[in-house]
Amino acid sequence: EKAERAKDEL
Amino acid sequence: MNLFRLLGDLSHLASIFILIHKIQTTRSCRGISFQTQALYVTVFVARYIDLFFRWISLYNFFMKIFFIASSVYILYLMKYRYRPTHDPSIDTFKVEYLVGPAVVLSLIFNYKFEFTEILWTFSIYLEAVAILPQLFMLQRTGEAETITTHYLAALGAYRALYIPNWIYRYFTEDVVDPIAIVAGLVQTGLYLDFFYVYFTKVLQGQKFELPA
Repeated sequence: EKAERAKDEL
Repeated sequence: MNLFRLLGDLSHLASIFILIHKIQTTRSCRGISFQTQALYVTVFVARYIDLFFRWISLYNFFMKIFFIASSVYILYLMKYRYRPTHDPSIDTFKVEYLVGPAVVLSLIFNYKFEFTEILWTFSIYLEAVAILPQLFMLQRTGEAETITTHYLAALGAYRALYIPNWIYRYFTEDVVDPIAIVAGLVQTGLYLDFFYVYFTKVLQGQKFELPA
């Protein structure tokens, strides 16, 4: 997995 | 989107409706921390600045607008409409102790050193601790109106439900968001004491009272 911001989360 | 996150978001929505309902039916914001509510406005404005440059979905768009608008509306109710019912002398948590570290941490631990990305990170760290003035106030007064405890329970459930959402995403998607996960775990942890009293007292029909 890569560490990344989950942009669809509120 | 998965069921956990949807339920979490709905729980977040519900908490806001409960809070507005409490203020309007009792015509009072007694027992509600203005500081916590002001921190939430800060959180939403900092995080949802991406409304201006990133499209996710209609759901995402309307939820963001709702969270910003409702949090500002709550501040308005507290600051103007029901101002006399708010007692600043029991709402004395030093918010600098929360905002300061959130700024510093977001400058150190972020995914990208860009303005909007740091704002997002700041909002995540700040949200994790934004409930503290409210919990501090509860601790000080030692009691709460039942409706206020329902508000807090729904708000706590929102973050708690994000945890199975992350576990689910970890197994089904290729991306993990450690900043949101660590901050979310901290945030949920802050509610554990409250949840204990909520389940053992309020849901058994008793008043929310802390032991002296």
